[in-house]
Amino acid sequence: RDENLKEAPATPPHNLSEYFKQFLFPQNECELHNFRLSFSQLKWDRWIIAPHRYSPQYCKGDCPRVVGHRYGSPVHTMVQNIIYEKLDSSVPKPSCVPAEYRPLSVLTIEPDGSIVYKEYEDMIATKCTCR
Amino acid sequence: SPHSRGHVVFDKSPGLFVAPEDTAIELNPLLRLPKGLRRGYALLPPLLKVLSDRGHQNWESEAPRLQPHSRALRYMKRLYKMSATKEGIPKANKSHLYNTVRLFTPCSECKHRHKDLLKGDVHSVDLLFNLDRVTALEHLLKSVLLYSFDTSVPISSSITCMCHLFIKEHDFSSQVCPSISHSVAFSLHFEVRKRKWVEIDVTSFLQPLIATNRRNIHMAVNFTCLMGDPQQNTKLENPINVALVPPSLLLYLNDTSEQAYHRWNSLRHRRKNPVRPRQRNSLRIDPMGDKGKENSQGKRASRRR
Repeated sequence: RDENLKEAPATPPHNLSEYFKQFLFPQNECELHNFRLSFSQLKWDRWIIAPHRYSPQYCKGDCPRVVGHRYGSPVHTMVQNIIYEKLDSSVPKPSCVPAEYRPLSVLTIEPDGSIVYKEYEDMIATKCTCR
Repeated sequence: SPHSRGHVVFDKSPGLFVAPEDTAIELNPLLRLPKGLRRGYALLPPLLKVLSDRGHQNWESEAPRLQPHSRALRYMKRLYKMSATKEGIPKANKSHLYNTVRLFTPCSECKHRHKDLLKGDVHSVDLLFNLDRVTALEHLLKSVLLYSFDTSVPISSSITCMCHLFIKEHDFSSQVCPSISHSVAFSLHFEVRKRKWVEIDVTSFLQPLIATNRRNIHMAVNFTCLMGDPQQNTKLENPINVALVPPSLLLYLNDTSEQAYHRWNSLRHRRKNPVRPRQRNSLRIDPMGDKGKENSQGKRASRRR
């Protein structure tokens, strides 16, 4: 540690907490991102009566090499990283994907004019993982 | 998703992805389904269309949809608000079993009067419901005839109606007039409130038909309405000309397909790692959720607390 102190850091930290935070919470790592759409954008509002807005969210970011418990990833994810780095780089690295979802209730008009209320499974991403 | 690929249902019942015949050819082979599957989910075909190479297809070219009655729309919007949050998420505290509710308006009616049959004005309505949209995986929990009426009767007056419900069977081979297979008679007493809806539970009456996948249900309803309440010994008097809008048919269904939200799965999941104290009441809950009981238990719990 003394040596580190001796060397001047590349970017002198204005405040230490910000500086150390980038190691605790690495940037661009896999996380949930907000995304909100309205059915009128998809021209579906003629037959989807409710909800007016829909927030499916999405997952994006890098997966760390040693995934560990933060993402609840199975051990296989680390094995896949090892395969990618050591054995065959054509095998893709683990991806940042949704791990948990929430349902969505949709009220629609059917072609015959009847109306249906239905609760659909897995329509809103609530959590991301690497696998 | 990968985990569902192995489970895509390819048998006769509509499965995971349903595409209208004409677009199935354009979709890539992975998404194409065998012929003969009926359209099942309002949400999925357009998802497929958007995802297919021809996603830029102009929606105007889709066949125009029949517009439902504004009254029916109003009722279903109210049901939606009761069952889902503003973000559209099914309300967690709702203990109802159904994950699908379909409202059908009768597709044909004929009205005629029987002057001398009963005291008061007898209205007779002929109703034909087409239930094609109900899929094989949607199981009936409850069926309700939904009456709304516009009447000049002052609000908060009590009305008693005698109703006669007939199911008509068509014997197409013999070209004879429809025969009446079974009927039920009941009286209905209700207070006219601001929101003029009356729900008549006909679950047991329609169950045998819907269980045999009958898609066309032909009913006739005779009803006579009088002012007053026989139970409170008020004399039934001056028949009212209640212009009842032909009832809609409301089906509460449990969709067992993979796309549908299975409330109990998520509850069971939560039970495995409960994050808050378990619910005390038992899991046997009627399809509509037992509001009354919940309240009394809620009260008792708060009193105990």
